[in-house]
Amino acid sequence: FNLNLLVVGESGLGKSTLINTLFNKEILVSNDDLTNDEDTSSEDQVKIETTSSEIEEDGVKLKLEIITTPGFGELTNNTDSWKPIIDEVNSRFDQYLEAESRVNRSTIDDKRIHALLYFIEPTGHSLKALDIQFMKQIHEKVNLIPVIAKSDTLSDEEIVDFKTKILNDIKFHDIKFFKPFEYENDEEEILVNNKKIMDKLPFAVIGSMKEVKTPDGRLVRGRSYPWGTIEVDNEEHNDFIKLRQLLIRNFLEELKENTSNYLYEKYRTEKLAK
Amino acid sequence: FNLNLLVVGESGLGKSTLINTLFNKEILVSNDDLTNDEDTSSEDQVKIETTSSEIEEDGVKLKLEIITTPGFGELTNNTDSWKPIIDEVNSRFDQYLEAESRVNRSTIDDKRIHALLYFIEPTGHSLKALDIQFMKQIHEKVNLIPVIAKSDTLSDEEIVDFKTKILNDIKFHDIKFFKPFEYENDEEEILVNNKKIMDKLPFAVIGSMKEVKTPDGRLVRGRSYPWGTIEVDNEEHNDFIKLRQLLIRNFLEELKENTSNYLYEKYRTEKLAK
Ligand SMILES: Nc1nc2c(ncn2[C@@H]2O[C@H](COP(=O)(O)OP(=O)(O)O)[C@@H](O)[C@H]2O)c(=O)[nH]1
Ligand SMILES: Nc1nc2c(ncn2[C@@H]2O[C@H](COP(=O)(O)OP(=O)(O)O)[C@@H](O)[C@H]2O)c(=O)[nH]1
Repeated sequence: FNLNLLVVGESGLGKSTLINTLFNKEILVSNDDLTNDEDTSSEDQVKIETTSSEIEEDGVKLKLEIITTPGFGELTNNTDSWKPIIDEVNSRFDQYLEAESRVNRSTIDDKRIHALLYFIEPTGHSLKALDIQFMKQIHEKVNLIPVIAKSDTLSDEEIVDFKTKILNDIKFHDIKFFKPFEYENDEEEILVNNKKIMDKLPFAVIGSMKEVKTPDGRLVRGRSYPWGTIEVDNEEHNDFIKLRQLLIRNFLEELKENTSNYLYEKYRTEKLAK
Repeated sequence: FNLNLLVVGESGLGKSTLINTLFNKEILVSNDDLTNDEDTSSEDQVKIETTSSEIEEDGVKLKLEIITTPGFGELTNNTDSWKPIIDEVNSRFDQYLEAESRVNRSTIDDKRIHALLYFIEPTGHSLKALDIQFMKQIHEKVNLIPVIAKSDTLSDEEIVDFKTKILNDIKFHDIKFFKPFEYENDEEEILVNNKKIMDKLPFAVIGSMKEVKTPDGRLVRGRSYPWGTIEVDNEEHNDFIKLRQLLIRNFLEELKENTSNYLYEKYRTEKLAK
């Protein structure tokens, strides 16, 4: 099993932390630990970085490739920040197209992007121009999964409003995000469970690799504040569990099938038609 | 008494809320309530908006002018977002220069900017290119007071680290922020109190006009989350009290004197020298 996950969003939205939390492993290093004392706003373009890791889920080995994009949204002029990222998605399609055309096809290494986690800043207002521009450029090439970053910034009420605004913006701009196919002959329980997951989109998540103690004495992954302790795996506190179910349990195969049977075929058709 | 306060920062950093909280009055309307259903990311340039309000502090009437800058940091290309703001600061200096040169000077209406509250996004990393660019453009024209917005996003540890990073970035770029003059003949108590305020810069603040109930039953201004209640006026929770003391109590006169005797004179000298 392999999963190629593209992770995009402005710096400081907790992306590295969330990826590590999802797979419960220190896969990505937070920027903080790499910073030097001098001018740290020294990104002058978007870079593509790839980190590989092997993890185990329910006794099954998962080969993970995390593609990150430092520099996205960092500059005073971000007009072209989408380009290197789209190029990367395309080059991975091209790589597969080229491998497919060879004689020995049985061992193709699938490097295509299976899902994009796009991190939205928890402003409470509507999507930014940059968010919309980027999602419009990429939504027809990858399975787009929007998440609200650092959702502990928002009260329960604000999360409901914000999700509504985001979904309205997404609808207004004809942006397609990942929706699993609904099979009519699926069992009721599966349909209900899947609906529960998708109803939470965009997922309002928090991430943490720190162990903290709750008021009732449990040791959990979470964040500790003077006014309280927030728990990653508590569905009353955020949608982390739902995101994890989508990515790793319920829809992993579907994300890959949609990439292979629909998004890739679409790219291939357009490319060969030129 | 009058105070002209310039408020700058990206959308959704809680600026309107914080201004209302500082003066305990609904002076600014949050963007949320103005948003329409269609494309809400419709700012294509930085606008200058002015809101006047009369408030009472300790029985003294304060004539407040809040200058806000919707559109700042909103676009995909923010390279020139500082220009309309600098123009506004300059035009207010020009306005005063022109009034000063008339015969009847006794009733000059002082519209000069007395302080700039610059809101920093609580990323936990270092300052963004846009933050640095803007502060470098404006720090020699206004009293710059940097604040960390929505500081409830950061744990106590993260606040300490973040403040250090910000101060290092500010130092590295030779950015001057407001420092009150230390008079050697001031009473010890005053010096100690002032130092306590200034030691907290950049202030990590939260804002709220909502009344919430604390676990021990008090009704306070704050934000209510499933994991706890954060209080605006609790110094264990954030630096709001210190910011308020700086702006309204301890240094209000000094902010105005520094504007009048130093920043304005500097502008005047450079302008007349041309
Ligand atoms: N409030 C809050 N802070 C977080 C969360 N996740 C990470 N952080 C903190 O945000 C800062 C930046 O996190 P990082 O993962 O490096 O963000 P990245 O730049 O997007 O990769 C660090 O100080 C983290 O501890 C979260 O869910 N909520
Ligand atoms: N977590 C947190 N949210 C806040 C704070 N202040 C305001 N908000 C929320 O952030 C959102 C945007 O606030 P607003 O004042 O309109 O921000 P502005 O766009 O900068 O003027 C609203 O949903 C506020 O309730 C704060 O200190 N902490």
